[in-house]
Amino acid sequence: MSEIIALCNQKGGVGKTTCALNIAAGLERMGEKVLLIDLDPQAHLTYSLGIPAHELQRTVLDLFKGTHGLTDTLLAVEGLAVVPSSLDLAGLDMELAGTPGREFILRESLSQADGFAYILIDCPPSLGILTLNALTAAREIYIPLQTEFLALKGMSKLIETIDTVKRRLNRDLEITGIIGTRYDARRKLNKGIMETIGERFGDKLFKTIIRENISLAEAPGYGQTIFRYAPKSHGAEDFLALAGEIVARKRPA
Amino acid sequence: MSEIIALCNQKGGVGKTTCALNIAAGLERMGEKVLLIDLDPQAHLTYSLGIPAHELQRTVLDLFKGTHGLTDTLLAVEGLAVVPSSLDLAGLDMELAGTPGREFILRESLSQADGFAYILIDCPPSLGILTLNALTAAREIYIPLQTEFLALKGMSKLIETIDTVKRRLNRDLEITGIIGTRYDARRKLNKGIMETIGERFGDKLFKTIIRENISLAEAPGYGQTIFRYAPKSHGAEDFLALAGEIVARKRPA
Ligand SMILES: Nc1ncnc2c1ncn2[C@@H]1O[C@H](COP(=O)(O)OP(=O)(O)OP(=O)(O)O)[C@@H](O)[C@H]1O
Ligand SMILES: Nc1ncnc2c1ncn2[C@@H]1O[C@H](COP(=O)(O)OP(=O)(O)OP(=O)(O)O)[C@@H](O)[C@H]1O
Ligand SMILES: [Mg+2]
Ligand SMILES: [Mg+2]
Repeated sequence: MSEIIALCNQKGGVGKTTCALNIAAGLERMGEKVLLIDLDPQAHLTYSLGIPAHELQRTVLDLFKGTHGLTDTLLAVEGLAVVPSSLDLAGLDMELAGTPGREFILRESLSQADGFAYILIDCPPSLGILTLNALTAAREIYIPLQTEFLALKGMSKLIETIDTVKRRLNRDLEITGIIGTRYDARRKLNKGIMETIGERFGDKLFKTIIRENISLAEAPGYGQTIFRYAPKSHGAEDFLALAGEIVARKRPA
Repeated sequence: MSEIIALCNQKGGVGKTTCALNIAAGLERMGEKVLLIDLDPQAHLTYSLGIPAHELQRTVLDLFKGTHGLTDTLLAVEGLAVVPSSLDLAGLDMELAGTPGREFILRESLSQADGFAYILIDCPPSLGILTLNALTAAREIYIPLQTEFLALKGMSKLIETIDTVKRRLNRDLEITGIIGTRYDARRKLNKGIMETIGERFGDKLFKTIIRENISLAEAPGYGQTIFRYAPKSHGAEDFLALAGEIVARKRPA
């Protein structure tokens, strides 16, 4: 039974893709089998692994159109299974406009997934049909939160959407993790906001905070995860620690 | 005749809102009358000026619904006229789904604008109906580009969208400015990407680059522009220089 986790936050640039990619790679380092789904029409996760999204024949769009099944769209990269995205995913909202149960398509596709301990879904910065599919397919949600002023502002809208999906479409859905991202200890702002997040979310806030680290921004340019690109960097250290926390949670109490 | 400028980039977190806000404030410092339109359902521009978006009676949503005209929705803050956003803007795509000419609604509303030298429109991180309205209403586009690897990846899709809008909906539309944002001179990555951007966009690339500066991230927490919050900071310096470049361009050659 796979743990299906959506990386979700409608705010742009908070680190969803960086987390999806490097948590997956960290879990793989710990011997776990991981499936990554790139659900963003900007395909940054796909490009960050050096996969040329615009040249692919089979992508996550085929899951939505029903032209290919999950196994056909998978690519294997750096020990990870990846369903790559397509720039044409951007038109999906219009294409599925009249389709009944259009939020369930990804969930149905993922039921074909076999042998993965973890399935991580990278969401775009919006609460549209793609994120709704992720929230309907997932059992858990991790929310990367950048430690800056406006981070908490968007949370109530996000939580409202999650509650509605839980009530109407997916009873198993839970926010199980908050990830502090792009943390810079020298910034008083960051420290203060981390404390507020801790008070509000308690144990859901992972102890590991992902620090701002240039290697995390550089690695995509080489099509590599942080563990290949800069295995001794703070970025690698933090994501390995975070993967460790995630695996530790899974063990029965 | 107002210069109508859309701040546009579907990539999240690149600095659209920070630029819209502080360019407007910089232009106001130089004596120009500026109108700001917050077109993002996350209302960050609105919150960054200390305006409580969730409590307002009249917002940009009223322009789309036709319940209020431009003059009724304006608020005056720090010498700027602002049309605030609403969290309910998120549902607009669905609400306008069948409406003919749904990309022209903002353009029609802005034709009521009077006496502004500049109208700046802050776009959300997507290429949906809100951004389409901005691109149909505007004559100019400024693209904030974060100096990181994936910045240029999204550009072709953005330019493709702009070309389509120009061809079908708005013949006057031009990309007139690229703004390098969140620049950190110590990062070789940043320098390399700035050079690539310069080669590709020539004169459209503003000479002023907005440096990474903590004050720019802190100011929204106090509901202030950078010029009120930290007038001596690099952030204030850069945005005043950028405003100067923008005003200099307007003078007849
Ligand atoms: N901890 C970090 N240290 C340094 N750079 C980071 C870190 N996390 C993310 N970045 C950089 O910040 C930018 C935004 O990150 P990322 O793309 O992961 O965010 P996102 O939430 O997926 O964005 P979007 O909303 O557009 O999908 C990227 O250029 C990324 O490389
Ligand atoms: N030059 C800068 N120095 C420091 N922080 C910055 C700078 N520019 C932007 N930021 C911070 O980065 C975050 C993202 O910036 P901003 O909200 O302006 O981007 P955006 O493109 O409007 O995002 P979205 O796509 O979500 O609308 C904010 O927390 C902002 O305060
Ligand atoms: Mg992303
Ligand atoms: Mg913004």
